Amino acid sequence: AALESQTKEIKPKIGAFLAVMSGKGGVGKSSVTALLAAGLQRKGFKVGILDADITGPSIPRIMGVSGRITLENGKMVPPLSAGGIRVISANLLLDREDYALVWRGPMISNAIRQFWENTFWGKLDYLLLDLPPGTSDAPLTIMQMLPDTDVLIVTSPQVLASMIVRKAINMARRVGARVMGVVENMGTAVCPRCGETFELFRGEGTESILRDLGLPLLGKIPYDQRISDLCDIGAIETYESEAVETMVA
Amino acid sequence: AALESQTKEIKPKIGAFLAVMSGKGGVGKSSVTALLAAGLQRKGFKVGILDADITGPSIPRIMGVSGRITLENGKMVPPLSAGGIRVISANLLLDREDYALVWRGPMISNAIRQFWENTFWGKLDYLLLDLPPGTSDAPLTIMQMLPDTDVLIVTSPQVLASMIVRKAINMARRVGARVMGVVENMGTAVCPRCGETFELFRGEGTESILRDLGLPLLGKIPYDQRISDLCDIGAIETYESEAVETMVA
Ligand SMILES: Nc1ncnc2c1ncn2[C@@H]1O[C@H](COP(=O)(O)OP(=O)(O)O)[C@@H](O)[C@H]1O
Ligand SMILES: Nc1ncnc2c1ncn2[C@@H]1O[C@H](COP(=O)(O)OP(=O)(O)O)[C@@H](O)[C@H]1O
Ligand SMILES: [Zn+2]
Repeated sequence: AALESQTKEIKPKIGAFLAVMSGKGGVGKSSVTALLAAGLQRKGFKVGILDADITGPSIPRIMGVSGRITLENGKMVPPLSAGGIRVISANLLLDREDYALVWRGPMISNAIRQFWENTFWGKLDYLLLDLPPGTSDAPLTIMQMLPDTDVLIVTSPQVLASMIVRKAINMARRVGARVMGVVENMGTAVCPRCGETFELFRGEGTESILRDLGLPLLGKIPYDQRISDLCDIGAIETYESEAVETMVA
Repeated sequence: AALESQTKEIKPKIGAFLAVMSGKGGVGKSSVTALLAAGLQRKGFKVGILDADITGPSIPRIMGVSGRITLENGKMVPPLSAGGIRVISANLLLDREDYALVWRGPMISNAIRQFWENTFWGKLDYLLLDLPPGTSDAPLTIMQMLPDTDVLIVTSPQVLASMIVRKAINMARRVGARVMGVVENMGTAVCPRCGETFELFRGEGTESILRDLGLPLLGKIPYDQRISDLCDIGAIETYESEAVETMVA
């Protein structure tokens, strides 16, 4: 029995790996990762999040997780969010959340490898991986270490964002990862006074990506002040909207 | 005469180095870098921009620069923007702006070193350096290579952004760089229909940084749809506002 529990752990049962990527910072990768994880958990799936943004980790704050990572049998045990989602992040190893880890590429790759190999993930239906901006060490390490990972792309409509997001898609395809589709975030906003819906960030960016790169639009999340407020207080799991439910369906 | 021109170039006459940093992606580092550069150039200063975001370079697109980098005497000659600002960026070395450079840390550091050492910058009053998100290879290479660089921090008001931005400030101080102050970007927005000013991103984030870390607020740039539109068409140099002029003063 002991051996079985050891070997089982070597090949943890993870149903599917999903890397959330954009290349461009600030389009909402971490928020979309959290909304997606919470939506999947609400539907009854077992979900974990690996925060691969080692020097800019937002997941613990967004998910309201501040518990320390404990060690059992030499493996890291991810603390749980209020909704039962397992979370591993560099910020859960620090005494202060604003402490700077000033690490170069090799250290970053090593940390990501540890987060996958040295963590007791247990049985999960989905392991989401929140990637940092850029096409450097973190996404490359993930795609080489977990070649079955599917990639979900997050963008916002402006042309500037889509130009950088295309780089991320081109990278994923060059490395052989399957790109599932695109979620557009923060396109339109509603005025809190007169209720007018207007374009916060506008442009042909998203349509041009879907058309030129042959990808489906998997979701459109409007700008909503509640999302930003809930992220700041670590209660994103309480946010429900039609846009999120459609994405998860 | 030839020797003099050679040695002169070894120690190019740069009046001041200013690294624009945030740690957090999407708060507007590149846009603020461009607005600041254009504002300084309008006042008669000679300005250059080194785009240190090697895998996510936005400066050429924002500044409307698409000319190739040419070589003279083995040194790179930065193309000029419409307003005469010299720009060096990884995207100016690529045939397609959406081509992904999938480079790990050492290659990124090397590219940044080349952008400084192997470029004919000539005489400049200011060299602005646009840093990528995070506290990894790029900011570390810049701060070690150019120890006299001052750091300008860009943030937006939400707590999530400020938590990561504090990491960037902590890093800069730990490495011995002087942090000049903070520019808050995209805090308030104006409804295009009823003219109501409302908080786009809100939170105590910026005040807490200024108070806890003892830094001055150097500027506050509201959300303005024109900024995003002008960035997309490469005409940010045509944007003038009181907020930008105050920042430059
Ligand atoms: N749809 C949205 N509506 C309002 N605010 C949002 C939305 N999506 C993200 N945000 C906010 O925008 C900021 C940037 O999002 P984040 O998820 O950190 O982006 P990234 O991970 O791409 O850098 C955060 O403060 C977040 O709360
Ligand atoms: N004050 C502003 N008002 C409106 N849009 C802005 C403003 N500042 C930046 N933007 C837009 O927000 C997006 C992110 O800005 P960017 O400068 O690329 O951020 P960063 O360099 O921090 O990732 C860009 O599309 C940019 O045009
Ligand atoms: Zn209105």
